[in-house]
Amino acid sequence: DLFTGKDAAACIEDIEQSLIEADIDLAIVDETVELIKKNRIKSYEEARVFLKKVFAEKLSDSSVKREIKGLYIIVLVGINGAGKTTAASKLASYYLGRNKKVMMAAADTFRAAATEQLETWGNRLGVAVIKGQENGDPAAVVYDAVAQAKKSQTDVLIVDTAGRLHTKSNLMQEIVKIKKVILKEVEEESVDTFIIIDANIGKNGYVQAKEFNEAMNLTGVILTKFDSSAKGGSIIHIKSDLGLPVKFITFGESTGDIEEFSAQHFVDEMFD
Amino acid sequence: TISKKLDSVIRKIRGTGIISEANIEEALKAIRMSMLEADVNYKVVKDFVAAVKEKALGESVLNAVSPGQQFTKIVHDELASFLGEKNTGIDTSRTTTLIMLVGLQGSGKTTTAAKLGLYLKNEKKLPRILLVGADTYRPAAKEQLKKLAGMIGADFYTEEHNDAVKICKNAYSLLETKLYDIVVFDTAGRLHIDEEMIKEIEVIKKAIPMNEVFLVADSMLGQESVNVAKTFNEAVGLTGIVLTKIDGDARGGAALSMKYVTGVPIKFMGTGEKADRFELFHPDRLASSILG
Ligand SMILES: Nc1nc2c(ncn2[C@@H]2O[C@H](COP(=O)(O)OP(=O)(O)OP(=O)(O)O)[C@@H](O)[C@H]2O)c(=O)[nH]1
Ligand SMILES: Nc1nc2c(ncn2[C@@H]2O[C@H](COP(=O)(O)OP(=O)(O)OP(=O)(O)O)[C@@H](O)[C@H]2O)c(=O)[nH]1
Ligand SMILES: [Mg+2]
Ligand SMILES: [Mg+2]
Repeated sequence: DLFTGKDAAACIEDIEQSLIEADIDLAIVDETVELIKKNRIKSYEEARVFLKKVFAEKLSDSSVKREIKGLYIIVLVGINGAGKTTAASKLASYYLGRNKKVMMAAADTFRAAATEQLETWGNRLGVAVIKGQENGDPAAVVYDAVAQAKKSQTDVLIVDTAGRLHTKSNLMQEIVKIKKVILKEVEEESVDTFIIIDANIGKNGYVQAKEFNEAMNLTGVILTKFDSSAKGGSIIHIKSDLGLPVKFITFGESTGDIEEFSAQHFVDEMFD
Repeated sequence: TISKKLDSVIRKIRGTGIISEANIEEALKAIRMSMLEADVNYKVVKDFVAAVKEKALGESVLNAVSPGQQFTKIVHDELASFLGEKNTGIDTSRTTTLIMLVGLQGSGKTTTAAKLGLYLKNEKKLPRILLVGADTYRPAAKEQLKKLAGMIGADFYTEEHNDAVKICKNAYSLLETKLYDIVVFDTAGRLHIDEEMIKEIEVIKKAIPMNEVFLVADSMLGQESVNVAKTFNEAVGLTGIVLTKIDGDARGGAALSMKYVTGVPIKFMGTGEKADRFELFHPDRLASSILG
């Protein structure tokens, strides 16, 4: 188990392989391998402890949790199939558990049965779902939802949007417009914009975060499908390069399969 | 990009007129980096680079008149052989062709069911399409497929309970009295590591003589693509892979990984959200995006 002499290279290569297989950005892998060499790590166990420490530091979110007065709005964006609608229902359940009055906006007016999907969750949780016309303007649904939320003293409004690829500029314009509509009605501090990233995805996860961030200023990431065997390593690059922290992590298809993100918990899962 | 990196390394080789092992090592390093950046699986990259190295260090490159060109040819030939043979699409010569779609959550199965139906309707002039809603878990999954079926002019079958196997068996029995050219079975998304859910599709496959079993896979998958493809293949015996969301900008290395490790051919690709965004798979586009 010790990196001894001629075995050191093979052990380092082993470690490098496991970092690459965790979908971690290659430049970060290189710099981490250099750190391992520089710190004269002598065994796999020592390496595991070291890696956990290094990545927990990279992932920890030092930002102060802000106190939200009045209506708090969460906008969920991300590519097709990442888990936005399911995350919306989990966040709703999470805030209900904290005695908040919750409402959801079905702003995916495009995909077949998208509204029905969110409505089913709304019914199961006893949460109102504001919807619009099929193929209607999603910004109009959001406008209605914000008005209704304010009128009914809602604490948390969760906005589910349609999946979209960042390569489609007209679709990116659509969510920019949705955010503008929201910012006309509430302070910027009262809004969180989270990108939903599927843990099974490779390097494109970082590209998605970068592109969505440039379009509409994200405030965080929700990592989904962490119950898969994939390690979701792209969140490390997303945090270190874009400064975007992971706020929640989901690990299953049931309503309770969500947790506030913990860097320590994540690295424990990643390296065990 | 690899082409630029490869080009500059190749130029160095041409420049001196001789090719050394050091030149080749440098070129191989560039290829390895590019493929890992493209999400090609670690072990697949290792195999690929080893295969190229073996050929490159052989007589053909070291003693070639234009070693740079020879090296480039080896890389492209090796990639072509990893990516597989000519695409034969789907054999629809039978009275009824049964197609089962499986894959991870959110990969695009339900949308692909409709796309496949529309594609076969138009391309092969097969008017009688049946889409079977066998996802009994996801809220409004059946409604989603029902709507899509309506949009492409296909019939839709499901039952109002949670037994996916029963729905598939009854849909199959329906064929005794009703003639369809194509039947597409849409199943629930599931993790390759969820033994119970994998068992469900094994049971469906055993109960119904599917002609095609397609893994619908997100083209943006990362390093785990190999485990995903292997597990599904071992469970139900895949006859094809459908890559979705090709209209994104992922490099698509997962496709090469899955094909190389399982030998299952990539049949189709989804190129957008609408039902007509569906094409026969073309390896050359994937090859150039993987090599960068
Ligand atoms: N295993 C697992 N599945 C998940 C998780 N989150 C979501 N899913 C599943 O992923 C699939 C897609 O989820 P959706 O919530 O519909 O994804 P979406 O981003 O809203 O999709 P679009 O609106 O079509 O872009 C569903 O089958 C969900 O049950 C998770 O944490 N783990
Ligand atoms: N841009 C793009 N989107 C696609 C493509 N194929 C499917 N989608 C979208 O991806 C999302 C997920 O598609 P679904 O068909 O619901 O995926 P699924 O595999 O059936 O999901 P589950 O049943 O929850 O496992 C939807 O928003 C689709 O419109 C594609 O080729 N390109
Ligand atoms: Mg959705
Ligand atoms: Mg589906």
